[in-house]
Amino acid sequence: VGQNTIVEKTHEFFQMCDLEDKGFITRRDMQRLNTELPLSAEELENVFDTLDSDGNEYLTLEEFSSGFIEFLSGQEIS
Amino acid sequence: DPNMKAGAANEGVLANFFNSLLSKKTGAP
Repeated sequence: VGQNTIVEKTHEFFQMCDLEDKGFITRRDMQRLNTELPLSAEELENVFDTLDSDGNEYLTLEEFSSGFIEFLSGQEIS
Repeated sequence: DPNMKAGAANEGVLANFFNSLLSKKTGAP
């Protein structure tokens, strides 16, 4: 997977969460995804907490993409 | 170490989340 594809996908996923195009994702945005994804609200909250590395309750594209890259690098190792 | 366990659990949740996003986008089950 090329770097451009990763950036593209990250943007796509980010926009799926950030429906109002605020430029950040809140806990509520993340929980809303439980109608779209086979994950419970609790699991999505867990994802939010994991990605929100500075704990300011706002998930920026930067935090989101670093989480995605971390996930991809984990996939490569295993 | 409880912190390490929490980290591993979160990794699983994260993997689950991104896998779901990926399969949603590609339409794969």
